[in-house]
Amino acid sequence: VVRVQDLVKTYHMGLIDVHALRGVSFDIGKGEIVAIMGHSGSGKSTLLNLLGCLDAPTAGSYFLDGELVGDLSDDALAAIRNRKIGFVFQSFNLLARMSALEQVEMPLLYARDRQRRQRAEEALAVVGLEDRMHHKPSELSGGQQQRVAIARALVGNPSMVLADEPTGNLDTATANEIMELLVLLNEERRITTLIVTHEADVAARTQRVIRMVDGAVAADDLTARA
Amino acid sequence: VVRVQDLVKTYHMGLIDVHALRGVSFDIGKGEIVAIMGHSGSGKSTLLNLLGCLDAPTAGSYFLDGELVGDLSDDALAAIRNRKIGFVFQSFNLLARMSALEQVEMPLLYARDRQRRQRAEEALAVVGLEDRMHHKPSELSGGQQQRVAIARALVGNPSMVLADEPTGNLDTATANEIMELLVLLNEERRITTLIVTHEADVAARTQRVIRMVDGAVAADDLTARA
Ligand SMILES: Nc1ncnc2c1ncn2[C@@H]1O[C@H](COP(=O)(O)OP(=O)(O)OP(=O)(O)O)[C@@H](O)[C@H]1O
Ligand SMILES: Nc1ncnc2c1ncn2[C@@H]1O[C@H](COP(=O)(O)OP(=O)(O)OP(=O)(O)O)[C@@H](O)[C@H]1O
Ligand SMILES: [Mg+2]
Ligand SMILES: [Mg+2]
Repeated sequence: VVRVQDLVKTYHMGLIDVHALRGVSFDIGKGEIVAIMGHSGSGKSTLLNLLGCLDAPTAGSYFLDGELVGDLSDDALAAIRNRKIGFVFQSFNLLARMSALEQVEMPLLYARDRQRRQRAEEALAVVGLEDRMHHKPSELSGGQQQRVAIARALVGNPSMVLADEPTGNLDTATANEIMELLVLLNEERRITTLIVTHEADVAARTQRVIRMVDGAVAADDLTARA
Repeated sequence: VVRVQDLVKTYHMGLIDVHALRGVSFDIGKGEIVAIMGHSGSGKSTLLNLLGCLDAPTAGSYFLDGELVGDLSDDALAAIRNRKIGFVFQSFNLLARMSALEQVEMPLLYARDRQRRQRAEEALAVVGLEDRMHHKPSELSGGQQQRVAIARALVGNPSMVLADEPTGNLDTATANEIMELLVLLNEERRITTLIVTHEADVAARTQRVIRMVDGAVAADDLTARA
């Protein structure tokens, strides 16, 4: 379902070029659950942003469900981002003036879902935030904000989930609950799931670990769970 | 150096009261290194903000170096925040238009330090960001932003460091380097250090763990390292 070939991303800063991705290639099958690991600055978020159609590569190809993403129109890309993919951002990207409930309803507005309020409430309950639905981000703890971002990514029933360090601000017990949820959705609904993480406990629950070093794939191995 | 007695923080939201802190009391001695742990939403950041003089309690007393913080003038509080305390925010709180170097220089502007550029460069080098000094936050990875926040908290040579989940976005190796740094500064300069964390590896390197449950201290124990 995901095929990347020689993906390159270079940032140009005056006289200096930053080679964030230096030629990344791999295939991911429908329904796989994969961890992406690597040092801070190794290119994980850059890669995830390309896979989420939030950014375009400098070079290389990205095929999503057989379609070359680089050839798609802006409308087609927007539809993919809103309907096909659920994205959990490393810095949450919540809107400061909206309550948790309104944030989670947003993807369903695009889909013109009439049951969106109820579905947003359910998504927040599933991540343990039933008592925080009307809080704005500044009225939520860091881990609660992270869970709003997770609920928002899942509420539209996407076929692929891209999660950038989804448990970084969560205590161990809450992180386990979130991983239980992601694994369950992957098993029951065959949602293709890519999780950037630096936590061994999280990686242990996936089937495969892609390890990045300095913008390149250094290892790509099955886990004990595969 | 830190004494809190029956610290209470209640947020009023229309008809509902959120009891973020329900009567917290403890003493922390000069030069101690302490971990604060607890579930997401248990009140850790709220407590740290009170200790950092960034917010005022609803009730209770906070004595810093023997002074009752609630009685201090705004100028005295600002001086404490800028000179005495180094604060690492859970969401980094970086300024979007400033480079890493400018962010880390900020506390030294207040101190009118003429060597501030050099000291800011050193602080960034110590956290591994010598090649990212001129990048703005949007041009930095999540873990690099977190390290800028850490460098900024340390550059002014504070007598107390309050760090809210300082390794949440860091891979294990980089997190170890940061903990090495915090432990070294604590041992060499006797900087009183409070670290909110959900990671057992981080807590294992402190002398004492205060565990919070629903806004109250549930446990307060020495570690094997004490
Ligand atoms: N301004 C506010 N208004 C209302 N409730 C708030 C506000 N700020 C925080 N809260 C609530 O107070 C509780 C404690 O928040 P706090 O940020 O201290 O938790 P925390 O222990 O740091 O959690 P985390 O580990 O997720 O960062 C949370 O349940 C949160 O929803
Ligand atoms: N807009 C940009 N301009 C210049 N350099 C950038 C930009 N965005 C990212 N970088 C650099 O590209 C590299 C890869 O960044 P990326 O965010 O993908 O890392 P990461 O693996 O997600 O790291 P972390 O684990 O810290 O989140 C970093 O060294 C970063 O400084
Ligand atoms: Mg990242
Ligand atoms: Mg917090």
